[in-house]
Amino acid sequence: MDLNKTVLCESLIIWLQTFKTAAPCKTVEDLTSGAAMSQALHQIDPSWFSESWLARIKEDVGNNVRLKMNNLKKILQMMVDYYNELLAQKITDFPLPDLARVVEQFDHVELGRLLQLILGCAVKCDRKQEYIQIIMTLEESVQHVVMTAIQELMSKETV
Amino acid sequence: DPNMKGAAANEGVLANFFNSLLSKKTGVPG
Repeated sequence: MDLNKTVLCESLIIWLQTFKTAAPCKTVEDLTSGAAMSQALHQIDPSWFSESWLARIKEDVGNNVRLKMNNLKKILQMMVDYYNELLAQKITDFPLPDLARVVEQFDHVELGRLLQLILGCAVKCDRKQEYIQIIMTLEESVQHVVMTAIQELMSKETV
Repeated sequence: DPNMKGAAANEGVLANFFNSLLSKKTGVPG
């Protein structure tokens, strides 16, 4: 299942915009701060990605690479814990994103992987019905990429 | 029209996939 990673990233940014986050969510550069992603995760499962966790994600990071990295590390770690502990699904076969490449090079492939993990949380959480129905309203080409991304994730999971 | 048939088939694949995802039990234990 070889998903074109630029298309993956672009389509998942379109999907992430459905969360209508307060933080900007239009470009790869917008997302490198982690603010929009953390706000989307908070909507997905507010008990796990809690207010107090959200407060630890710094919003005004500007171009500070270190602060961006700190934010993305917190997001990735919390998502990995979510899969392992809450969903009881190991995602050890799924290549975890290289966060340095996201922050320093605005790498579409690595950002796509990070967004793919958020997508996995959305379609498995308690309120998954709501999120899947929103996906079904997106343009068909985007839905197709989202479907392939979910299938790829599911193929790498072990319970 | 083959194009229309292809589009309808694609729509069907998407609907089937997402509907099956909807009907799956949530991954959250308990």
